[in-house]
Amino acid sequence: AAIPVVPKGFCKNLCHRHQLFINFQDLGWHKWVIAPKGFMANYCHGDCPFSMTTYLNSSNYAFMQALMHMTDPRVPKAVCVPTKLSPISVLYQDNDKNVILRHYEDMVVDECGC
Amino acid sequence: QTSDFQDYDFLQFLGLEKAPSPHRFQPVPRILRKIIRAREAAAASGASQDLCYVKELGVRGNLLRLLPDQGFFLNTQKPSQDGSCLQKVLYFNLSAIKEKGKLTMAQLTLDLGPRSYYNLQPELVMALSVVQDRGVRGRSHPKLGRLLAQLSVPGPQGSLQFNLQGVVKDWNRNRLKSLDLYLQILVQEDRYSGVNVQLENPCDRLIRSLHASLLVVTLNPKHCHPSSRKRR
Repeated sequence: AAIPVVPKGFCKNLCHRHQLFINFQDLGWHKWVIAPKGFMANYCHGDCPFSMTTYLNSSNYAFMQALMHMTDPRVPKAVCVPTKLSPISVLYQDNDKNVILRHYEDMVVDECGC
Repeated sequence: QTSDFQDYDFLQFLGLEKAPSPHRFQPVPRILRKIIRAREAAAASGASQDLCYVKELGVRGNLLRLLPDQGFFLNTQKPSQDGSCLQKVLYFNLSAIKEKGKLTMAQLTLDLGPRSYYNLQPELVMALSVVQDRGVRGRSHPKLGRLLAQLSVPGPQGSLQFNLQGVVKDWNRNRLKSLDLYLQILVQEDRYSGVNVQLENPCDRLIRSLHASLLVVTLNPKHCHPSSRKRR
C-alpha cells in the first residue's frame, strides 16, 4: 500500500526528541560541580501511528503493534522511546575535599523512535 | 517544595546523600580536566565512548577520585641529624571510596614545587614507605613497613607520580579505611656547598611547596558490564 503522505502540521505531534537543557546554575549546583555547566536532558514524546512505524528508525515490534492496534483498538499503540543514548561525565567536589570525576551512561537522549 | 524533591532524587541518582557545600574548590589536576574535556568533545561529536576505560591513564574504571593529603610533618626544623630535610606522614582517607566495585589504580602525586631558576639545585634523595604504625603524633616516630620507592631527583621540578599497585591489591582484598605513607627527603649537600650566592634553604622551600594527592580509579561492574541494563 502507498505510504500515506503526512498532512502539514501533523509532524510536530509525531514521536521525536524534545530538547531540554538542565543548567546546574539554576539548581545552585555550580558551587560544587566543576564541569560541565549542565547537560541535555532531552526526552521522547509524540504519536506513533502506523505510518510512522514504516520509515522512522522504529522497531519491527512497533510495526506489528501498530498493525494490531489498527485491527483491534484495544491493543495500545506503539510508544515513543529513546533509540540512541549517550553518557555524560561530571567533575565535582564532595564535602571531604575530594575531587571526583564520575561517568554516567545512558544520560542523554540522542534519537527517538517508536 | 517540588524543586527540593527533584533535587533530592537527582542527588541520590548521582550517588550523593546531599549537595556538597565545599568552602573552596580544591585545585583540579590537569589529568582530570583533560579527561572531562575529551569526554565532552566526544559527546559533542556524537562519537561512541567506552565509559569503563580511562584511556588517559590506561586503566579500566568509571569513577576517578582525587584524595587530598591530610598528613603531618615530623620535622620542620633544619636538616635533622640523619641529614633528612623533610619527613612527612602522608594520610589519605580511603573510606571516602563508598561505591561498590574494585580499585584499578592508586596513583600518588608528589608536587615538590617548581624548578628553581638557579641552575645549582641540591640533588634530592626521596624514600617512600608504607607506615605500619603511625605512633603518637609529635612524640614517636612511625613504624615503617615495606619501602615503596626510593629515587634521587636533581632538585624540585614539578610533580612526580608513583603507581601504588600494592595498595590496589591490599584495598581490593580488605577495603582499607586509610592509607598512611612515610615520605623522607634528603638533600645531597655536596653539589650545593661552596656556592657563595645566598640561596634560600632548600628544606624551607620543600616544606612550603610540597603538595601530595592520591588519584584512585574504581570500576563498578554493575555499570560497566556491557550487557547489563541499569535498573531504573
